[in-house]
Amino acid sequence: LLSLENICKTYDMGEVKVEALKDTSLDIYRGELIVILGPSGSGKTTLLNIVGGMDRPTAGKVFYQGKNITEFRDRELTLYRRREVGFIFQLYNLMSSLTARENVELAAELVKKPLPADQMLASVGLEDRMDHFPSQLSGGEQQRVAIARAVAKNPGLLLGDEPTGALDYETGIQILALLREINTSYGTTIIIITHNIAIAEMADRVVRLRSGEIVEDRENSKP
Amino acid sequence: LLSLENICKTYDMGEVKVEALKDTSLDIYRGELIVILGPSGSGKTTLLNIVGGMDRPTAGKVFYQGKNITEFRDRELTLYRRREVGFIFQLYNLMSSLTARENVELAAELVKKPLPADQMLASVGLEDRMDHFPSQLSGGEQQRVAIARAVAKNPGLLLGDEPTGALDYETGIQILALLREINTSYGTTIIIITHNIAIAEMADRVVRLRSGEIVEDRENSKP
Ligand SMILES: Nc1ncnc2c1ncn2[C@@H]1O[C@H](COP(=O)(O)OP(=O)(O)OP(=O)(O)O)[C@@H](O)[C@H]1O
Ligand SMILES: Nc1ncnc2c1ncn2[C@@H]1O[C@H](COP(=O)(O)OP(=O)(O)OP(=O)(O)O)[C@@H](O)[C@H]1O
Ligand SMILES: [Mg+2]
Ligand SMILES: [Mg+2]
Repeated sequence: LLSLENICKTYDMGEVKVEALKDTSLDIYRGELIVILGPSGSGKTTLLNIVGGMDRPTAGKVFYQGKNITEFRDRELTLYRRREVGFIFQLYNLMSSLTARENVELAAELVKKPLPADQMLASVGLEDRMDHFPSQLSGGEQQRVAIARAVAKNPGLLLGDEPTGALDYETGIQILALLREINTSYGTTIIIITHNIAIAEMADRVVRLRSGEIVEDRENSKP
Repeated sequence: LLSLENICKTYDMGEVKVEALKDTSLDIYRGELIVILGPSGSGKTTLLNIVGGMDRPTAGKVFYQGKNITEFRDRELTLYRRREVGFIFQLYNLMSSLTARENVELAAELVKKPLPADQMLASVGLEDRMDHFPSQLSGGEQQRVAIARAVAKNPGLLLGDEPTGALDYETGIQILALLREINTSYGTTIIIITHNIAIAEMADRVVRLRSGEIVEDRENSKP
């Protein structure tokens, strides 16, 4: 489905260059559930942002269904993000002037065949919080709105940047079950950055980053 | 050090009332390291915000060193927050127009005897990121700036709202060691909301919330 070839991302800070990703290559197959692990600052968000068309690499190519998305103009990249990708951001990025329900509906309107907003919010346990604004929600509730918003698009590619970071163990497990369900029912390709070992164990494949490089890429032996 | 008596916090949403905290009482002793656990939405942040003078209860009293802080005017409450409390926010709340170092120095300037900003940033592993702005930092790096900022104040009361939520296991352990160190060396009273079992195990005491009520309050048997 996706192929990353020799991806580099460097930030020029004047006297210092920060190499967030150094010559990273990765092939992602349709329907896989992949987990990305690695220390804080190792380049995980940078990698996911490039996969999701949120950012452009300094060097290297990204192919989505055979198309070189690194050569897209901004307009084409925006369409790619809007139609193909559901993104759960590390800091949620909710619209503060819209309720939980409205935040999810806004995303659903971007695609032809969305899943119902109310149903998605209920599947993350927020049936009693749909009319709350983000400022009226706990941290974990905001994170769950961000999850519902991404899955409502029923995207081909679902990308999650630490989607259970603000959640207690039990609530996190519910989210994992939801992701596993989506992967099985819709064949959605799912890439999740996580520090949560339970997610890593349910993944088909585990990719580990360290200092901007992939140091491990293995199939999970458990089914 | 602190006494919470019959604290209630209710949000009036028109047709619905949300009872974030229902008649909660808690005594906190000087030098304790307490962990607050509980599901997403159970009232942990609400409780910590009231303890730290970031929010006022709907009913009940809070005593700090014998003074009823619930009766303080805004001005007195601001002084309480500034001098007595170091707060690590669930969403970091960094100043986006200041570098990591400047964010920490700004907090240090509020107190008479701060700890050095550079040293605090080094103690959370950010010696190479001091001149970065928040937008140039990873999620876990931003969280660590928030931690350094709170500890630089060397406060009597250090409050952390899921301070390792964005951190991988190893980096999280480093932060725990730092908190334990501060508690031992300075006698700082520390209250941490966490989903991290490792922190809960190192605490002196564990308080568990469910639906706005304390359902468990026990001493930790391990030293
Ligand atoms: N301004 C508000 N108006 C209405 N309800 C609110 C408001 N702020 C918080 N709440 C509700 O109060 C409850 C407790 O919120 P709180 O932030 O204390 O939870 P929490 O235990 O910290 O959760 P998490 O682990 O998800 O951060 C939540 O269900 C939330 O929806
Ligand atoms: N705009 C920027 N300018 C300079 N450096 C940056 C910028 N954005 C990110 N970085 C650096 O790139 C590195 C990788 O960042 P990234 O956000 O990908 O890490 P991460 O693995 O997601 O970390 P975390 O687990 O803490 O979220 C970090 O060390 C960060 O400081
Ligand atoms: Mg990240
Ligand atoms: Mg909270």
